[in-house]
Amino acid sequence: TVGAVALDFNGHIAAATSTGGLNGKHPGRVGDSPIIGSGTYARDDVGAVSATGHGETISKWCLAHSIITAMQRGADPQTATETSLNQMTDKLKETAGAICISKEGKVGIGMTTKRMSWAYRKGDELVYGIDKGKQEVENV
Amino acid sequence: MEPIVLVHGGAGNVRDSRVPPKVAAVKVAAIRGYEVLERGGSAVDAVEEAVRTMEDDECMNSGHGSVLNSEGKVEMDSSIMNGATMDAGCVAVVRDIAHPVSLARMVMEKTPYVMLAGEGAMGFAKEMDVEMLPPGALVTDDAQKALEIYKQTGGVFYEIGETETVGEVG
Repeated sequence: TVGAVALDFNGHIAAATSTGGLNGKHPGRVGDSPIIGSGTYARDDVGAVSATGHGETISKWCLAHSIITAMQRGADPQTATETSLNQMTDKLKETAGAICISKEGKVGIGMTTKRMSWAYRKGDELVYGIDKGKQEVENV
Repeated sequence: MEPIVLVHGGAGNVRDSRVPPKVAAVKVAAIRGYEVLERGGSAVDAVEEAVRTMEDDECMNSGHGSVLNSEGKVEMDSSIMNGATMDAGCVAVVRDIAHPVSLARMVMEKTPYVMLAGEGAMGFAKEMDVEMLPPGALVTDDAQKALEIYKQTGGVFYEIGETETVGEVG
């Protein structure tokens, strides 16, 4: 699965997600990626989210909407992302990852998996990582 | 407003040998998406471009390089959402299209619907003159090997060469 969230010069926000799904899945199986509120969500007045991981679990948890709702209630993007993911995994025993930006352009990156590749560019900085809790920075 | 483009690949138990190409893929996607903003593009333009970049990368599970279903075929899902209008477009179970995210954007911008799936989505793609690739064009050797191992191991998620039994979960 891949996904992206963005904030443009005019303060508008968007999100997108795309996937081949699960290896060996039943024909016709649909995961969370095309479900608004599960794999993808964007609101200019709050932020944007794209998710990846166990699709059935993300769909049941409405993960993207859960993260946005936490932000709407005042959580910063990182806390909202980590909290929603941890609550989902605690309750449903499956793993996922998600990226998030707030309307101010603050970043949230979380995973309950071992790894998830991610990167963002803001100004002249390219920040990226794949292992939980680790990141590197390059000037571009 | 200082713009930003943030992207991700799949979450899972990625084996060490796959780390460099996956990190390279997300770095390129973030840069490409940001370049769209620098040229005056919108957030929707930027996320579409970033995702298209990763759909073209064989090491990511989307577009070219997607995993296979139990019949050995690629079936893809995609979505896009405009935060300014809360318009959204989604496609599910689409085949033989290089960039499902762009088809999702067409659903968002050219129909009154949020999602089209299966044969209906494929018919809409033809109406929109989206290029249809030959059957199997999106199937990679790695994806075929992964499906073989999946079937041999009785259905655990598995990446090629992975010593652990759990690969990307989606």
